[in-house]
Amino acid sequence: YLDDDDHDEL
Amino acid sequence: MNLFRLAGDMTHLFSIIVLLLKIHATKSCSGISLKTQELYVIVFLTRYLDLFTRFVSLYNTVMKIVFIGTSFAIVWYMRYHKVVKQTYNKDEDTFKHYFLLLPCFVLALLLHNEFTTMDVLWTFSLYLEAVAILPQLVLLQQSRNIDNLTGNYVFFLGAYRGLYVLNWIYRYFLQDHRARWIPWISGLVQTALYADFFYYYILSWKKHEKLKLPA
Repeated sequence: YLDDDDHDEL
Repeated sequence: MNLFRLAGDMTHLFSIIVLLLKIHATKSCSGISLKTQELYVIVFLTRYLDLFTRFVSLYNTVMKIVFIGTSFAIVWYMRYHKVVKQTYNKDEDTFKHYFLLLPCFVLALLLHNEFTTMDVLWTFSLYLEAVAILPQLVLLQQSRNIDNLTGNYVFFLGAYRGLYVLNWIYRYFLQDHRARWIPWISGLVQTALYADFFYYYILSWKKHEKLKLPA
């Protein structure tokens, strides 16, 4: 399960 | 968001501004690899697929649009601007960049967090970004004269990667203690690719000489 802040970087 | 992350993003943005400034003001893209720039277009398009499906922050949204837009603008200038395209070192930009795409894609199919289109493409974009600088570094090595703006562009791009590593260290120890192996490993590979360039960049800066990479 991916947490929302796994993809929060640019 | 911590200060290292912000500084990293700003350095990334600044590197793009330096490149656009060079192209726009001098009407020249000499020393710049079109192949690297095309790879960045693919990197941004595949990474920011979530632009319209998931909102993180206004900051993220704006930065994503800026990165996609500027990468397209750079490629457009190099391919179609009638003056700029004539300054492109086509014969020296020899790296077979298409050969990077397939291995990165296969690796993303094998190593990812979730087997979904979005996550596999996001992972692919991280692997591809790690190696996208290679055509640019090969071109620099073949250039006799590296102008200041080109040298600075690559320097800020490398600095951005270095700051992201500091951001991860800070995040892990002082913020959320979460391991993010895919961005970490690909980010470290990417940062390592700049080591050689940094060495000669700092050397030439210390000696007040023009930057030249040994063949």
